[in-house]
Amino acid sequence: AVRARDPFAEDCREHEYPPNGPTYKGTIPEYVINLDLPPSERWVQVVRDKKDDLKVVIKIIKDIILTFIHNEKFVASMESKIGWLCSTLPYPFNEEIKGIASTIDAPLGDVVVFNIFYEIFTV
Amino acid sequence: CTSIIAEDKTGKLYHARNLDFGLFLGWDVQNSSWYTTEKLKPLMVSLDFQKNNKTVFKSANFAGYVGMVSGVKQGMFTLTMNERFSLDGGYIGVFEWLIGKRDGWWMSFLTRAVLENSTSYEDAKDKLANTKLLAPAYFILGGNKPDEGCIITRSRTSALNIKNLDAKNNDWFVVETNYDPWKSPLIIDDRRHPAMNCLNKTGQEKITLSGLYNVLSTKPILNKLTVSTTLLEVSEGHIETYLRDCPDPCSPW
Repeated sequence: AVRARDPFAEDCREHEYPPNGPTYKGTIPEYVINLDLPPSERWVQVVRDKKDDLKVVIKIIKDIILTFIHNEKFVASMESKIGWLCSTLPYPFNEEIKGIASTIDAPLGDVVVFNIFYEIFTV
Repeated sequence: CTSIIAEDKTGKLYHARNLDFGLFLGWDVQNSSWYTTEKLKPLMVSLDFQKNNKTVFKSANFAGYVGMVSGVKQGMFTLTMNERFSLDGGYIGVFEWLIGKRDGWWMSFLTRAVLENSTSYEDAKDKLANTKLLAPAYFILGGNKPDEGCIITRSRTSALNIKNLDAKNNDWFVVETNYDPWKSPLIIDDRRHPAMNCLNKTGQEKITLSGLYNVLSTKPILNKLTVSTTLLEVSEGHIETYLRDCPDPCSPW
């Protein structure tokens, strides 16, 4: 077989560290997750600060699901059922997810879907 | 994703990963980027999980995602997971869960539980290899001693393969992208061979976290799906994460 050269490939980069230049987009904020707190309170600070960004991503996931299903009523009814799914998730993850949904004032089903999208998208 | 564990000449281990996500979830023509990838970048946070005011483990993750995709437990192990695509995928596991068959673990809950509770490389390896899962995955696990590094290829029910570091036989690094290690990657998505090429060019005597950052900054290992690069070092329990961009010309995946 003839293997064409990847048109986007480049020579191995050097001197990229410390991160700099056009491929570096910044650092990320640091948070402490206190495991001594009740699960529902552990993520409050993180998701309060990231509430708007998190809601944007959750909306994208819902839009993707709508693209495949094309039926808002069906998706809405799925949402309530997925909220129920949270009660079947193992402790403490179920309680942490409930705490996140309550903090950002989002439907529980939306936050559950965000937390299980790996399983859904591995197909 | 691309994950690498490399061992230097003194036996010290370095672990790094590019987190790639958002394939086929909307292309932003104006900004030449994947829509979901860009929206995920502001969600990245560095987390220090503590009990009794002491660090249990550290992680880089999406805010609001309670499972883990990358983490380090000081003095014990480092862990990253890469997505494994399979027809026997997570949707089957989710369906089984919904109808009441709940003996499997959600992938990211398992990695979180391992980071929280496992107390050695061997214990973590055993749990990641042998716990039933809802979805297939690749676990890339590094320890704190020479040759403690492996790629665990998981189906939903079992470990299909465990590829170990073996520095004495010149296998001083392992690279995992999103393909089974014993198979060739898809010809239009080969990040494995460029990464191996750059690691060999760097050489075992010069490998450090900065060397791994260079490798992960090379296109197409760095691509339009890359959200962030995370560097992990086990003995100090060190983790650092940087958001990434891939200006044109750049591979879409």
